[in-house]
Amino acid sequence: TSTQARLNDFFKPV
Amino acid sequence: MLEARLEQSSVLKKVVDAIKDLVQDCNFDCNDSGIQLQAMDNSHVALVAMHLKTEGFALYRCDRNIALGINLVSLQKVLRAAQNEDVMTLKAEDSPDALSLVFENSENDRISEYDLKLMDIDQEHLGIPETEYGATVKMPSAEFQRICRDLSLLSESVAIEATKEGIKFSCTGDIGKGAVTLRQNPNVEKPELGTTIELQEPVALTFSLKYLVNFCKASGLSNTVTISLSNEVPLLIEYEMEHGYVRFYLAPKIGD
Repeated sequence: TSTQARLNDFFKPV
Repeated sequence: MLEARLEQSSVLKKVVDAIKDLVQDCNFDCNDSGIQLQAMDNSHVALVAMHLKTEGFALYRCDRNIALGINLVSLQKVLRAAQNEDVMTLKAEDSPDALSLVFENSENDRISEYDLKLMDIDQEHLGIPETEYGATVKMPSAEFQRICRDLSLLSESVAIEATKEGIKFSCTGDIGKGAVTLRQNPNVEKPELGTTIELQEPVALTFSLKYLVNFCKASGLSNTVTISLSNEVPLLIEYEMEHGYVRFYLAPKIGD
């Protein structure tokens, strides 16, 4: 089964 | 202070309609480029970025950056009072505690004035890097909405594969499986009905259909939708408006 990634894994806070 | 006038209230009504089920409280950041918004859903899986550009306003004045902290459900209650064709004027002082909304009908014999209380919303802002996507697909927004709705009845995830042949949406669920393949078809007579694919490299990713179905609420903003994919990065779904856009980013499902 696949796990749902989160955007914080890809986009960093500015 | 902010003073911004839209010829058609429907512009803001449709944008709020498109995003109110994904995010609840968000900052409408007003600056000299127009009104922008960036917000994530509670699970930080999806993000919406909206921009209403200055050119889209009949009148736009913003002396300094103003963040309007708004609850979208409350905003929608006020916007219900605006007819689609009403002229809408938004006004706010610097560091305001309320947003003034004035709706004037086209016969100019009804003027409605509302004040919406503002909230202090301290939201982290994410940096979205410029990305060269492996595949960029442009298709009718109604088509994409239909595919997402149809496949969401079979499964909660959809595998999206873009190759030079076309873009394939496939899913497997308890009752069986389904797949929809769209071939490249740049409809010359009616381009907005065509499907075009720019492919730098083949891509294959899996996403949650629940979010894609939610994003499709924005289909009323544009006849076409642009889907940008690259392996291992969030999906970008963009609805272009005449003077702005609503973009959705969705983190992929990883591993199988």
